[in-house]
Amino acid sequence: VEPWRPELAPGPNTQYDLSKTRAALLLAVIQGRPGAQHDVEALGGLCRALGFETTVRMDPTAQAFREELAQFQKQLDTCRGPVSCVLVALMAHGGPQGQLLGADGQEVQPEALMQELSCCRVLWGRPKVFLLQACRGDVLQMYAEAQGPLGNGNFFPCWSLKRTLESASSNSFSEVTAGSSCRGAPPGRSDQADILTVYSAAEGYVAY
Amino acid sequence: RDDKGSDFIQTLVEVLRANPGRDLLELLTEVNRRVCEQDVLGPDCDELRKACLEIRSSLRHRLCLQ
Repeated sequence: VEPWRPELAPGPNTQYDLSKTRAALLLAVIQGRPGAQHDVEALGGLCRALGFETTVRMDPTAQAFREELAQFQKQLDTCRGPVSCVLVALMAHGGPQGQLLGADGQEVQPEALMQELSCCRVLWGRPKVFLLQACRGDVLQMYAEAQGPLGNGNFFPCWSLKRTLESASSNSFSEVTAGSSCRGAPPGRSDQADILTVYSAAEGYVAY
Repeated sequence: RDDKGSDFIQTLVEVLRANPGRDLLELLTEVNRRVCEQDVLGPDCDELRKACLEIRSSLRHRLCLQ
């Protein structure tokens, strides 16, 4: 077996081809989230600068989150040309168990939204990037002064266990998506490959 | 976030704009480093807090946006 060589030059086998259509969907609840408009403007500007056809929807309700993702999927599936890459940003307040809160205060599971695109035919084998700016619980990350041998006035972060992560993450991804995997993916290809998800906080924790 | 937007999104935009064509996973590691270095006041505004991103990837190739 040939050893893996990370120094391999970029090429068709080591890098995604992004020469075709790029599409971005930004869904942001800004009411009750002062300053969120700055994030929408900055991220929207970046997406356009990177060549993404960018759609922005402000203050979606929980239902609208679902509908926008479903609509986005349909648009991609009926797209004439090949799609190289998609980016979806979800920005909202988060519930205590990782839910997103729509503008109507109703909850929607972000993982269920992301699952929508796993079944998108034109995205098989294409990179799908998800950015989530939301709290994923109510546990606070704190600073603590180092004790013992690590002391001497140095500081290091520690986890604040105001409540256990076990309870914070009781509604886990596997429970949410069990039985909802995509049917009809090409043989030998996982519908969970080619996904990059970036959360603004660790599971169960508050995002700042 | 109230004044300038969230740490995560603002840092992400700054790093990606400054490094076009670089591997996105590498850049996200840098974004996380910068976010983790930030000291923020929590909602109670009496204690310093930290933040940390969570990055999950099932990418099979490098993803380089430019």
